Amino acid sequence: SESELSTVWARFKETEKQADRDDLIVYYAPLVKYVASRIAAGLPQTVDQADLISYGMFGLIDAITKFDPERGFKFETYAVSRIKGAVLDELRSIDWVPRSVRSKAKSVERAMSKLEAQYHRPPTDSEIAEELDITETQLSNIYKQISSLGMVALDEMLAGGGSETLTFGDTLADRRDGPGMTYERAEVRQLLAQAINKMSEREKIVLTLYYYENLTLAEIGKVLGVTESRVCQIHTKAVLQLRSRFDA
Amino acid sequence: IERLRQLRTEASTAEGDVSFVRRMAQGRFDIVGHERSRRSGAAEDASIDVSGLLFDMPDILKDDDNGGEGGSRSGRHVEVLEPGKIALELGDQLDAVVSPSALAAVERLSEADLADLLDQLREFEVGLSQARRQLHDRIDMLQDEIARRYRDGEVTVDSVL
Ligand SMILES: Nc1nc2c(ncn2[C@@H]2O[C@@H]3COP(=O)(O)O[C@H]4[C@@H](O)[C@H](n5cnc6c(=O)[nH]c(N)nc65)O[C@@H]4COP(=O)(O)O[C@H]3[C@H]2O)c(=O)[nH]1
Ligand SMILES: Nc1nc2c(ncn2[C@@H]2O[C@@H]3COP(=O)(O)O[C@H]4[C@@H](O)[C@H](n5cnc6c(=O)[nH]c(N)nc65)O[C@@H]4COP(=O)(O)O[C@H]3[C@H]2O)c(=O)[nH]1
Repeated sequence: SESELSTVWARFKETEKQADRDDLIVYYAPLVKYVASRIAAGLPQTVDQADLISYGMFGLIDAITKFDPERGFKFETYAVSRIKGAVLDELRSIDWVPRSVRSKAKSVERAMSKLEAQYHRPPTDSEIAEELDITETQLSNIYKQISSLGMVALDEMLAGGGSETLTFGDTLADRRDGPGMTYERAEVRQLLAQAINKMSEREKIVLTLYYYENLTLAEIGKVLGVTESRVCQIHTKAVLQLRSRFDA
Repeated sequence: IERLRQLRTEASTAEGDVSFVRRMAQGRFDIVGHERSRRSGAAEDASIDVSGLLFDMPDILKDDDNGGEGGSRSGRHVEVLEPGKIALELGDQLDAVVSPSALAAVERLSEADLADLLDQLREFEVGLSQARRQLHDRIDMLQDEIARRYRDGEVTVDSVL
């Protein structure tokens, strides 16, 4: 049925008939399930997975329209990145991150970047809180708020642009040193590794174990001897710190 | 530790591919299952034509999160990976179970054929889920050991960065 599939593709590309297009959409629709559920894993439960799937469906339809079977690439590979891009684009456009949380994150980043330039080392929570004229408890609540939004919120796009939406996580954890690894990506990965190296011990450990060793937050908690939610907070602070360096 | 990481990476690469095809199988199962419930009248608003099917797709494909318990996350970094070699091989097996034309013509299948197709898909999916669970056990075991070495200071993050 490899040949059957290529027949449908050939027919569709030739005639551009709706019916053939629909058959392809139905056939490949489960790709959207795969992508949407993986993205959902990084979002709060409040985001409706069905919505993500409908965003993804547009990405799939777009991929089917644009795909050239002649080129010899696997459609699934092409489609997965188009679908992911469509879901993330739509999420960004509906601005799902509460404005208040987004602005708090920005002000924490600004404070971090300013203090780092001042002390030439990662700032402590008390220094950050002082800079923001809030208590440490209030600062830790900000970290909690941001954490509760999940990883996608933190994982905002790096090195923008291009058809490939590049997130911190993807860059850090990318093990595909093959064709998937473009020079820019390898370079960013290197820069990130260096940046992580300059962080304070706990943040360094959390980021490395989470992105490079792919341990769960719970497993990392056991390594550090702290609770999973504490690890989550440290992770949030660490990513904000990284972003403050790169956005600067 | 390098050996551990290598084994872990091999297993998780395989696991990623198996999880990918598992989702494909589940999706196809749910799409065909949607036809069955449409016939039995269970899916009231489900219409017979493809555009109706596409309209229903988000509800068909979404995970039934069993009341959406907040904790249904593994707490690990999740990437959207492109399918690798194993995924494409397993994908071919899935295509053998349900071909594009069969899926396109699902509303024309007889009751018997429909039930049959669902059984085959279910069987295929169960096989994948079992293989996936075994890979999870293997990976988690390796991860436990890797984590232990970090905890006991035998390995430091500098070795990674
Ligand atoms: N947080 C999390 N939990 C996980 C994950 N994988 C498995 N589980 C948990 O483990 C249970 C058994 O999974 P399974 O052996 O793959 O067995 C699964 C699988 O074979 C199948 N299944 C799962 N999702 C779907 C789906 O969307 N469509 C279809 N047709 N079948 C599905 O139904 C069985 C029961 O599913 P559940 O009731 O959901 O029950 C699942 C779920 O509670 C995961 O990646 N993350
Ligand atoms: N080493 C190891 N790896 C594991 C384990 N459980 C899941 N994974 C892997 O981690 C990925 C993310 O899991 P998640 O955060 O629970 O996120 C999951 C979960 O939210 C959901 N999901 C998948 N299968 C099921 C299921 O059967 N039932 C339920 N309720 N949710 C599921 O879809 C998301 C993506 O699933 P996948 O693409 O399969 O991707 C999964 C799978 O590849 C485990 O115990 N050990």
